Amino acid sequence: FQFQEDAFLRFLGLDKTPSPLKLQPVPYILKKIVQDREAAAANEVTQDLCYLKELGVRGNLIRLLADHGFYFYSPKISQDKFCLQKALYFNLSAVHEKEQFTMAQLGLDLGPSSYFHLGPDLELSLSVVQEPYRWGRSTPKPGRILALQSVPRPQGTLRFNLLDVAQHWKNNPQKNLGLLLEILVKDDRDSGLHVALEDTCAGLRRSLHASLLVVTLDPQQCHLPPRQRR
Amino acid sequence: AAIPVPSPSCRSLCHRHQLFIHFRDLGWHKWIIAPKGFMANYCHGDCPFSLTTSLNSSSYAFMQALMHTVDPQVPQAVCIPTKLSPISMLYQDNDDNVILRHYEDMVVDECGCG
Repeated sequence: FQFQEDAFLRFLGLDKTPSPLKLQPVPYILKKIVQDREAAAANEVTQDLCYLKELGVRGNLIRLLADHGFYFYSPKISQDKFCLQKALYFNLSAVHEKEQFTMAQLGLDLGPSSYFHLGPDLELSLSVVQEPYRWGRSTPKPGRILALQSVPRPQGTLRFNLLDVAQHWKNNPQKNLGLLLEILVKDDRDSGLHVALEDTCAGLRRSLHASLLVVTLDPQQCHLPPRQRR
Repeated sequence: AAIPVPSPSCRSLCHRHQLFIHFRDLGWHKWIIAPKGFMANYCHGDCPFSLTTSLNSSSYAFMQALMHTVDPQVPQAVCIPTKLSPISMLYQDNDDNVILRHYEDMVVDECGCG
Protein backbone atom coordinates (compact mmCIF):
# COMPACT_ATOMS: atom_id res chain seq x y z
CA PHE A 1 0.00 0.00 0.00
CA GLN A 2 2.92 2.31 0.71
CA PHE A 3 3.77 2.70 -2.97
CA GLN A 4 0.23 3.55 -3.96
CA GLU A 5 -0.08 5.97 -1.07
CA ASP A 6 3.05 7.83 -2.16
CA ALA A 7 1.77 7.99 -5.71
CA PHE A 8 -1.55 9.37 -4.57
CA LEU A 9 0.10 11.92 -2.31
CA ARG A 10 2.18 13.15 -5.22
CA PHE A 11 -1.01 13.39 -7.23
CA LEU A 12 -2.36 15.61 -4.46
CA GLY A 13 0.74 17.79 -4.67
CA LEU A 14 2.47 16.47 -1.55
CA ASP A 15 6.01 15.12 -1.43
CA LYS A 16 5.34 12.72 1.41
CA THR A 17 2.88 11.96 4.15
CA PRO A 18 2.82 14.89 6.54
CA SER A 19 3.32 13.93 10.16
CA PRO A 20 2.81 17.08 12.23
CA LEU A 21 3.67 16.67 15.89
CA LYS A 22 1.01 19.08 17.04
CA LEU A 23 -1.98 20.35 15.10
CA GLN A 24 -2.03 24.12 14.81
CA PRO A 25 -5.09 26.20 15.67
CA VAL A 26 -7.18 26.73 12.56
CA PRO A 27 -8.54 30.23 12.01
CA TYR A 28 -12.30 30.62 11.92
CA ILE A 29 -12.21 31.85 8.32
CA LEU A 30 -10.66 28.62 7.04
CA LYS A 31 -13.14 26.48 8.96
CA LYS A 32 -15.98 28.56 7.53
CA ILE A 33 -14.75 28.16 3.96
CA VAL A 34 -14.58 24.38 4.39
CA GLN A 35 -18.01 24.20 6.01
CA ASP A 36 -19.59 26.39 3.34
CA ARG A 37 -18.10 24.25 0.58
CA GLU A 38 -19.25 21.03 2.20
CA ALA A 39 -22.76 22.43 2.57
CA ALA A 40 -22.80 23.58 -1.06
CA ALA A 41 -21.58 20.19 -2.25
CA ALA A 42 -24.20 18.39 -0.16
CA ASN A 43 -26.90 20.57 -1.71
CA GLU A 44 -25.37 20.13 -5.18
CA VAL A 45 -24.93 23.88 -5.55
CA THR A 46 -22.45 24.82 -8.26
CA GLN A 47 -19.40 26.49 -6.73
CA ASP A 48 -16.71 28.71 -8.15
CA LEU A 49 -13.74 27.19 -6.39
CA CYS A 50 -11.43 29.80 -7.84
CA TYR A 51 -13.04 32.63 -5.89
CA LEU A 52 -12.94 32.97 -2.12
CA LYS A 53 -15.90 35.13 -1.28
CA GLU A 54 -15.02 35.02 2.42
CA LEU A 55 -11.73 36.79 1.64
CA GLY A 56 -12.89 38.71 -1.43
CA VAL A 57 -10.09 37.46 -3.67
CA ARG A 58 -9.59 34.95 -6.44
CA GLY A 59 -7.48 31.94 -5.60
CA ASN A 60 -7.67 28.20 -5.24
CA LEU A 61 -5.01 27.48 -2.63
CA ILE A 62 -4.85 28.97 0.85
CA ARG A 63 -1.89 28.53 3.13
CA LEU A 64 -1.60 29.70 6.69
CA LEU A 65 2.17 29.81 7.04
CA ALA A 66 3.65 29.31 10.47
CA ASP A 67 6.18 31.78 11.81
CA HIS A 68 9.66 30.30 12.23
CA GLY A 69 11.24 33.44 13.67
CA PHE A 70 12.56 33.97 17.16
CA TYR A 71 12.74 36.54 19.93
CA PHE A 72 15.58 38.87 20.67
CA TYR A 73 15.72 39.18 24.41
CA SER A 74 16.71 42.42 26.02
CA PRO A 75 17.95 41.84 29.56
CA LYS A 76 17.64 45.51 30.43
CA ILE A 77 14.17 46.36 29.39
CA SER A 78 14.18 49.47 31.54
CA GLN A 79 17.09 50.95 29.65
CA ASP A 80 15.78 50.77 26.17
CA LYS A 81 12.56 51.50 24.42
CA PHE A 82 11.78 47.96 23.38
CA CYS A 83 9.05 45.91 24.95
CA LEU A 84 9.86 43.08 22.60
CA GLN A 85 11.79 42.44 19.42
CA LYS A 86 11.08 39.44 17.29
CA ALA A 87 12.19 38.15 13.93
CA LEU A 88 9.32 36.81 11.84
CA TYR A 89 10.14 34.31 9.16
CA PHE A 90 7.80 32.54 6.75
CA ASN A 91 9.04 29.83 4.45
CA LEU A 92 7.56 30.39 1.01
CA SER A 93 9.45 27.56 -0.67
CA ALA A 94 6.29 25.45 -0.91
CA VAL A 95 4.68 28.03 -3.19
CA HIS A 96 5.10 26.70 -6.70
CA GLU A 97 6.58 28.93 -9.37
CA LYS A 98 3.42 28.89 -11.45
CA GLU A 99 1.21 29.99 -8.55
CA GLN A 100 0.23 33.64 -8.48
CA PHE A 101 -0.27 35.50 -5.22
CA THR A 102 -3.63 37.17 -4.82
CA MET A 103 -3.39 37.81 -1.09
CA ALA A 104 -0.73 37.80 1.61
CA GLN A 105 -1.89 38.96 5.01
CA LEU A 106 0.18 38.94 8.15
CA GLY A 107 -1.84 38.24 11.28
CA LEU A 108 -0.47 39.22 14.66
CA ASP A 109 -2.47 37.85 17.53
CA LEU A 110 -1.29 39.65 20.64
CA GLY A 111 -3.47 37.63 22.96
CA PRO A 112 -6.62 38.61 24.79
CA SER A 113 -5.31 39.34 28.25
CA SER A 114 -1.73 40.40 27.89
CA TYR A 115 -2.40 44.11 27.87
CA PHE A 116 -3.39 45.43 31.25
CA HIS A 117 -6.04 48.05 31.59
CA LEU A 118 -3.61 50.46 33.18
CA GLY A 119 -0.60 49.34 31.24
CA PRO A 120 1.71 51.61 29.28
CA ASP A 121 0.96 52.78 25.77
CA LEU A 122 2.76 50.67 23.22
CA GLU A 123 3.66 51.18 19.61
CA LEU A 124 4.19 48.50 17.04
CA SER A 125 6.79 48.71 14.31
CA LEU A 126 7.02 46.21 11.49
CA SER A 127 9.85 46.38 9.01
CA VAL A 128 11.46 44.28 6.32
CA VAL A 129 14.86 42.79 7.08
CA GLN A 130 17.03 43.76 4.11
CA GLU A 131 20.50 42.82 5.19
CA PRO A 132 21.70 39.40 6.28
CA TYR A 133 22.42 39.07 9.95
CA ARG A 134 23.63 36.33 12.24
CA TRP A 135 20.58 34.54 13.54
CA GLY A 136 20.40 34.67 17.28
CA ARG A 137 23.56 36.77 17.61
CA SER A 138 22.49 40.28 16.82
CA THR A 139 19.41 42.32 16.13
CA PRO A 140 18.95 42.92 12.41
CA LYS A 141 19.04 46.42 11.09
CA PRO A 142 15.47 47.37 10.21
CA GLY A 143 14.85 48.10 6.54
CA ARG A 144 11.72 49.46 4.95
CA ILE A 145 9.03 50.10 7.55
CA LEU A 146 5.75 48.44 6.65
CA ALA A 147 3.72 49.59 9.63
CA LEU A 148 4.06 51.89 12.59
CA GLN A 149 1.00 52.10 14.76
CA SER A 150 -0.31 52.13 18.27
CA VAL A 151 -1.21 48.80 19.78
CA PRO A 152 -4.95 49.00 20.34
CA ARG A 153 -6.64 47.56 23.37
CA PRO A 154 -8.19 45.09 23.45
CA GLN A 155 -5.82 43.98 20.75
CA GLY A 156 -7.49 41.12 18.90
CA THR A 157 -5.62 40.19 15.77
CA LEU A 158 -3.81 42.88 13.84
CA ARG A 159 -3.63 42.33 10.10
CA PHE A 160 -1.17 43.75 7.59
CA ASN A 161 -1.20 43.51 3.81
CA LEU A 162 2.08 41.97 2.67
CA LEU A 163 1.12 41.13 -0.91
CA ASP A 164 3.95 43.13 -2.50
CA VAL A 165 6.50 41.84 -0.01
CA ALA A 166 5.48 38.21 -0.47
CA GLN A 167 5.54 38.59 -4.24
CA HIS A 168 9.05 40.04 -4.00
CA TRP A 169 10.19 37.18 -1.76
CA LYS A 170 8.74 34.60 -4.14
CA ASN A 171 10.53 36.14 -7.12
CA ASN A 172 13.75 36.58 -5.11
CA PRO A 173 13.89 33.80 -2.49
CA GLN A 174 17.36 34.90 -1.34
CA LYS A 175 15.83 38.25 -0.34
CA ASN A 176 13.44 36.58 2.10
CA LEU A 177 15.24 37.48 5.29
CA GLY A 178 12.03 37.88 7.19
CA LEU A 179 10.51 40.75 9.09
CA LEU A 180 11.44 42.56 12.25
CA LEU A 181 8.64 43.14 14.71
CA GLU A 182 9.29 45.62 17.47
CA ILE A 183 6.91 46.70 20.16
CA LEU A 184 8.07 49.93 21.70
CA VAL A 185 7.07 51.84 24.79
CA LYS A 186 5.46 55.19 24.11
CA ASP A 187 5.13 56.34 27.72
CA ASP A 188 7.62 58.34 29.70
CA ARG A 189 8.11 55.79 32.37
CA ASP A 190 7.92 56.37 36.07
CA SER A 191 8.46 53.79 38.77
CA GLY A 192 4.80 52.85 38.99
CA LEU A 193 4.53 52.07 35.29
CA HIS A 194 7.74 50.10 35.19
CA VAL A 195 6.25 47.07 36.97
CA ALA A 196 3.22 47.11 34.68
CA LEU A 197 5.49 47.44 31.68
CA GLU A 198 7.53 44.35 32.51
CA ASP A 199 4.38 42.34 33.15
CA THR A 200 2.80 43.57 29.95
CA CYS A 201 5.86 42.81 27.84
CA ALA A 202 6.28 39.37 29.38
CA GLY A 203 2.61 38.67 28.69
CA LEU A 204 2.96 39.80 25.09
CA ARG A 205 5.96 37.53 24.57
CA ARG A 206 4.00 34.58 25.92
CA SER A 207 0.89 35.13 23.87
CA LEU A 208 2.12 36.62 20.60
CA HIS A 209 1.28 34.42 17.64
CA ALA A 210 2.14 35.39 14.08
CA SER A 211 1.05 33.76 10.86
CA LEU A 212 0.96 34.66 7.18
CA LEU A 213 -2.23 33.92 5.29
CA VAL A 214 -1.33 33.42 1.66
CA VAL A 215 -3.78 32.88 -1.17
CA THR A 216 -2.49 31.80 -4.54
CA LEU A 217 -4.06 31.02 -7.86
CA ASP A 218 -2.92 28.31 -10.21
CA PRO A 219 -3.55 29.60 -13.75
CA GLN A 220 -3.80 26.03 -15.01
CA GLN A 221 -6.80 25.44 -12.77
CA CYS A 222 -8.21 28.94 -12.58
CA HIS A 223 -8.11 31.86 -14.96
CA LEU A 224 -7.29 35.37 -13.89
CA PRO A 225 -10.04 37.85 -14.74
CA PRO A 226 -9.30 39.83 -17.91
CA ARG A 227 -7.81 43.26 -17.34
CA GLN A 228 -10.38 46.01 -17.59
CA ARG A 229 -9.95 48.54 -20.35
CA ARG A 230 -9.45 52.09 -19.25
CA ALA B 1 -28.12 12.74 -1.30
CA ALA B 2 -30.66 10.05 -1.87
CA ILE B 3 -29.51 7.45 -4.34
CA PRO B 4 -32.07 5.79 -6.56
CA VAL B 5 -32.15 2.09 -5.88
CA PRO B 6 -32.58 0.07 -9.06
CA SER B 7 -35.26 -2.55 -9.16
CA PRO B 8 -33.96 -6.09 -8.53
CA SER B 9 -33.83 -6.85 -12.23
CA CYS B 10 -31.76 -3.75 -12.89
CA ARG B 11 -29.32 -4.13 -10.01
CA SER B 12 -26.55 -5.35 -12.22
CA LEU B 13 -26.85 -2.40 -14.57
CA CYS B 14 -24.39 0.48 -14.51
CA HIS B 15 -25.11 2.88 -11.70
CA ARG B 16 -23.49 4.82 -8.89
CA HIS B 17 -22.64 3.01 -5.67
CA GLN B 18 -21.94 4.65 -2.35
CA LEU B 19 -18.39 4.62 -1.12
CA PHE B 20 -17.38 6.70 1.87
CA ILE B 21 -13.66 7.17 2.38
CA HIS B 22 -12.72 7.59 6.04
CA PHE B 23 -9.36 9.30 6.34
CA ARG B 24 -8.89 7.49 9.64
CA ASP B 25 -8.83 4.19 7.76
CA LEU B 26 -5.87 5.50 5.76
CA GLY B 27 -4.14 6.97 8.80
CA TRP B 28 -4.55 10.38 7.21
CA HIS B 29 -6.57 11.77 10.11
CA LYS B 30 -3.21 12.67 11.69
CA TRP B 31 -2.69 15.46 9.19
CA ILE B 32 -6.03 16.13 7.51
CA ILE B 33 -8.00 18.52 9.69
CA ALA B 34 -11.20 18.56 7.64
CA PRO B 35 -13.16 16.83 6.35
CA LYS B 36 -13.01 13.55 8.28
CA GLY B 37 -13.78 11.77 5.05
CA PHE B 38 -15.88 12.15 1.95
CA MET B 39 -18.43 10.29 -0.13
CA ALA B 40 -16.31 9.36 -3.12
CA ASN B 41 -18.75 6.82 -4.65
CA TYR B 42 -17.93 4.61 -7.59
CA CYS B 43 -19.50 3.31 -10.78
CA HIS B 44 -20.21 -0.34 -11.39
CA GLY B 45 -22.55 -2.42 -13.49
CA ASP B 46 -23.24 -3.76 -16.91
CA CYS B 47 -23.74 -1.80 -20.08
CA PRO B 48 -25.75 -4.11 -22.32
CA PHE B 49 -26.42 -2.95 -25.83
CA SER B 50 -30.17 -3.19 -25.35
CA LEU B 51 -30.04 -0.60 -22.59
CA THR B 52 -27.12 1.53 -23.67
CA THR B 53 -29.29 4.42 -24.70
CA SER B 54 -31.03 4.59 -21.35
CA LEU B 55 -27.86 4.38 -19.28
CA ASN B 56 -26.54 7.88 -19.79
CA SER B 57 -24.25 6.66 -22.53
CA SER B 58 -22.05 8.49 -24.93
CA SER B 59 -22.57 8.03 -28.65
CA TYR B 60 -19.30 6.14 -28.72
CA ALA B 61 -20.49 3.76 -25.99
CA PHE B 62 -23.57 3.02 -28.04
CA MET B 63 -21.41 2.29 -31.06
CA GLN B 64 -18.99 0.16 -29.03
CA ALA B 65 -21.85 -1.86 -27.54
CA LEU B 66 -23.20 -2.38 -31.03
CA MET B 67 -19.79 -3.53 -32.27
CA HIS B 68 -19.53 -5.92 -29.33
CA THR B 69 -22.72 -7.67 -30.38
CA VAL B 70 -21.23 -8.12 -33.84
CA ASP B 71 -17.70 -8.96 -32.75
CA PRO B 72 -17.26 -10.19 -29.14
CA GLN B 73 -13.56 -9.36 -29.38
CA VAL B 74 -14.51 -5.72 -29.16
CA PRO B 75 -14.88 -5.05 -25.42
CA GLN B 76 -18.23 -4.06 -23.99
CA ALA B 77 -18.87 -0.48 -23.09
CA VAL B 78 -17.90 0.07 -19.47
CA CYS B 79 -19.55 1.79 -16.55
CA ILE B 80 -17.67 5.02 -15.85
CA PRO B 81 -18.16 8.35 -14.05
CA THR B 82 -19.89 10.90 -16.25
CA LYS B 83 -20.07 13.70 -13.71
CA LEU B 84 -17.51 14.42 -11.02
CA SER B 85 -17.22 17.12 -8.41
CA PRO B 86 -14.37 18.48 -6.29
CA ILE B 87 -13.68 18.42 -2.58
CA SER B 88 -11.76 20.85 -0.40
CA MET B 89 -9.23 19.57 2.10
CA LEU B 90 -7.76 21.36 5.09
CA TYR B 91 -4.52 19.81 6.27
CA GLN B 92 -1.27 20.54 8.03
CA ASP B 93 2.15 19.93 6.58
CA ASN B 94 5.47 19.18 8.23
CA ASP B 95 6.35 22.89 8.54
CA ASP B 96 3.28 23.53 10.71
CA ASN B 97 1.55 25.30 7.83
CA VAL B 98 -2.20 24.91 7.56
CA ILE B 99 -3.27 24.48 3.95
CA LEU B 100 -6.66 24.59 2.28
CA ARG B 101 -6.85 23.44 -1.29
CA HIS B 102 -9.44 21.90 -3.50
CA TYR B 103 -9.09 18.89 -5.68
CA GLU B 104 -11.07 18.49 -8.85
CA ASP B 105 -12.94 15.33 -9.80
CA MET B 106 -12.83 13.56 -6.44
CA VAL B 107 -16.51 12.68 -6.06
CA VAL B 108 -18.56 10.60 -8.49
CA ASP B 109 -21.91 12.29 -8.95
CA GLU B 110 -23.23 10.37 -11.93
CA CYS B 111 -22.34 7.24 -13.85
CA GLY B 112 -22.93 6.14 -17.39
CA CYS B 113 -21.66 3.85 -20.09
CA GLY B 114 -18.64 4.94 -22.01
